[in-house]
Amino acid sequence: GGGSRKIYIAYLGDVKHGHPDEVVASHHDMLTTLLQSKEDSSASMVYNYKHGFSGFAAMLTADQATRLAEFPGVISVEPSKTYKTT
Amino acid sequence: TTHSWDFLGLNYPSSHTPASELLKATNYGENIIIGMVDTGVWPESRSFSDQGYGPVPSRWNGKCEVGPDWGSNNCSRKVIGARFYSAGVPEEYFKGDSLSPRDHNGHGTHTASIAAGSPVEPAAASFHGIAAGLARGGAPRARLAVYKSCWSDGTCFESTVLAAVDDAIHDGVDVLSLSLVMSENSFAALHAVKKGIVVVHTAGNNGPAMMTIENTSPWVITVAATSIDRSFPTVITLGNSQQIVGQSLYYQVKNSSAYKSDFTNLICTSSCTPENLKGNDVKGMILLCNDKGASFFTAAQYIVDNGGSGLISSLRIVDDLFNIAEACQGIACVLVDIDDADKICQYYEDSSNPLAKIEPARTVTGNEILAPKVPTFSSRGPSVTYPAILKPDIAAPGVNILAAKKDSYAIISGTSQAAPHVAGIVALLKVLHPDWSPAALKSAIITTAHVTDERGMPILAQASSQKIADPFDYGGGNINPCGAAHPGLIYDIDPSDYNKFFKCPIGTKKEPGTCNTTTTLPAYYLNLPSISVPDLRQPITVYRTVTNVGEVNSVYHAAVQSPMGVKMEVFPPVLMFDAANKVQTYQVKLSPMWKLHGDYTFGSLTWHNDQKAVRIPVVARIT
Repeated sequence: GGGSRKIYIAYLGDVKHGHPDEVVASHHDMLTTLLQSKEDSSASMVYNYKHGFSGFAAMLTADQATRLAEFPGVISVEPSKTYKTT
Repeated sequence: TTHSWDFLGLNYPSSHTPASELLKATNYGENIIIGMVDTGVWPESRSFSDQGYGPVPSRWNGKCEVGPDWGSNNCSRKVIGARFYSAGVPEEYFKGDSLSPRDHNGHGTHTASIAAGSPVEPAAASFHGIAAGLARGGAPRARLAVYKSCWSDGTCFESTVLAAVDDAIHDGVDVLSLSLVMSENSFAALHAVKKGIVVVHTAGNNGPAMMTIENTSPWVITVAATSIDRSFPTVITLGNSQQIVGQSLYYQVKNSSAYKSDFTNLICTSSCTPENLKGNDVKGMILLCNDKGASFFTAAQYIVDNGGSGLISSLRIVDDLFNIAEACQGIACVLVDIDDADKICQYYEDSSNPLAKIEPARTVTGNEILAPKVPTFSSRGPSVTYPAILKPDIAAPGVNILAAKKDSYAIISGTSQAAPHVAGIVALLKVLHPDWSPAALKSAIITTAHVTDERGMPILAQASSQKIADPFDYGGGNINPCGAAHPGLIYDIDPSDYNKFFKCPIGTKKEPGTCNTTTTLPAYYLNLPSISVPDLRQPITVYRTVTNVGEVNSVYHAAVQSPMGVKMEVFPPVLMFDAANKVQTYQVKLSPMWKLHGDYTFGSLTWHNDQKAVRIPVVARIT
């Protein structure tokens, strides 16, 4: 889709599915819909958050992140920030 | 940790002191699991010995991930789990590190040993003899779960930290300790709190300016730093026999040319910038930089590179040795106050052959040292993100803390060192009160904190000058673990309440106008053990609900200390509890006394009886 890719974090709120595998599958479905390719979805996924909360970290362009934020159930999509120990 | 726990009243048993009642009553925190989100851990450190530990708690659901320098045998009955998060981390952050839970940075080992280090005898725990003592964690028999999310230079990534917190929730940790600054409005921490996990965060090291505090979500415990009653006096003798006492971590290395028992040449300069130092021969000499520490690290490097013998630096405040040991690499680096620096420079001006001698630092502890104090570096409130939530929550030791670093021990300062002190104490409280919510445990810590030292003098805070500390420096005050064990009353919060106070769901960055605002209330209505009203324009009434966790039949009276310029009324002024009435709600009416655009002022409300004093800080700004 053009533009450089970086890690974005999609936050989806509480875990709604019963098993973590189902949560992961739902994240991949969402990313596949966005990227229109299962292969691209697998290659872009960095982390699945599936136990305490639902969400994922993925390599996306800014345009893709903006579109992902409009998906139903997505609370926020923000670039992954860098922190430092104190 | 060779002294910080003694200073907090958590004595470990020895030939001359019995164990503190809290340590005994909690069996030293055994079977509580503390999760450390940090740079990993050095498992061979004696601070992580599992000698004498029972089996890993059956509820543990975590993993021991392996790597090139970490096998499954590196997990133990002490370090019961270890994971690392390298996905998405740029290659350059792996330089000097390894793809395993091993801590090559040293930060994670230090913080983990503060929270839950096993006891290590004085002969093995010191920095070259300085600060020697029995090193141990606050909950010395608690178990550790390590989540390496930060890499070689201490850089952490939001994606890796979230993965760590998500796994920690799954694994079954009881307490999470994060000595790093991360996003405000952290949804991961809120989900952990909803599962009953206490999340402890550092306040940051960007003090002393106001509004520098970070990690200020209302559901976490945000920790400021304080000093302990220990110092490291270092005698400087001038050629005229005059003696000046500074502070250092200077130790004598056997057969080292760096230590001279004889006098050596002294140079005094008002500036140690690279331009000023360039070309100066300092070989074998002691250099004094009278520039209030402005170029300390430059000067230290110059002395090390050019064979100098020592560096004396002037500072307004010399209590915090701001991690000078690494910069000085064995040379004599001494901090002196400005008056003493001026005396040394006067001698330098007056003498035709100025000489000086620096002796190794000694370790002095006890009540002759004014402590605790809030150091300059500790970040200050109010929170920019949540001005109606008082932050920090609490202060704990974070100045010149000796703890494990790889196979040895190092002295480091920072709110990074303060947060695991609180995590260790939370672990002990969890043993005593396994059913208490994270909010209740936080309440116990805040309402019992000390705001005076052992003489009854107010705790001080360091900035450009010293002042009496206020809640923006230390929240409720300096942590008092034995008091927190039996707080009398608690201010509890159902985690679902947190969402009622925000315009948008936690975690969203959508424009406020797009969110449902009908349930939005000012955040000062949240049942926190503090009241912060940043915009007091007309009288407001806030409500607080307290639960009696002490004697069943108890009567508490209100003692009000109004913030300056604010009329504070409490109703009812007496709370009566019995078997049928364990929970009581009271109201606090705050009224501005004048019409002006003012600054923050501070007060408190204490519910007390013969045995207990349950104090909350009150902060208001008339606008």
